[in-house]
Amino acid sequence: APSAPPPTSSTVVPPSLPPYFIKGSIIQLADGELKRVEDLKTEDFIQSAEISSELKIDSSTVERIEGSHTSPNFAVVQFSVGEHRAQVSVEVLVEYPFFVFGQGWSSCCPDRTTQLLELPCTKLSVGDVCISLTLKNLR
Amino acid sequence: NVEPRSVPVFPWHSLVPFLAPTQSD
Repeated sequence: APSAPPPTSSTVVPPSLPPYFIKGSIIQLADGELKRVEDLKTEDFIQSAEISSELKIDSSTVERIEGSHTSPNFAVVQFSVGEHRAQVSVEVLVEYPFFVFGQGWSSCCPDRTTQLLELPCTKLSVGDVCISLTLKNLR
Repeated sequence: NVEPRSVPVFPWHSLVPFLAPTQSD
């Protein structure tokens, strides 16, 4: 009998690119500082999360990247999230950027990201550790 | 320098995917 999908939680990111990923977009950090999206560093996210009373940075390691059944414009990225290595899959546009620790913006198709958003971007690969958020009180 | 009045300003957490694993215990 065909097996059911593994018990992962799945989050579908809206099928449009949010405006804040466009090069030059102004981002406000938790301490009020304003930075352009392309100038953000790993420390900006970490420090903002430390200030936040609700949000916590988690390390999400890319475990698998595959094409979506929905559309060739989409990819399914499977992450191992946090210390418990919970499996989470997200379906995103191939140009959707993720922030990789110590590296910066990366996407499944960096050429398209750069073309559409002008956001400097590298190729997202299996083993990359991305920044993600969870609630501090989520256990 | 950044001029906040003429452009929209987005909160930092908008940029980060919210990956909240479901706990099954």
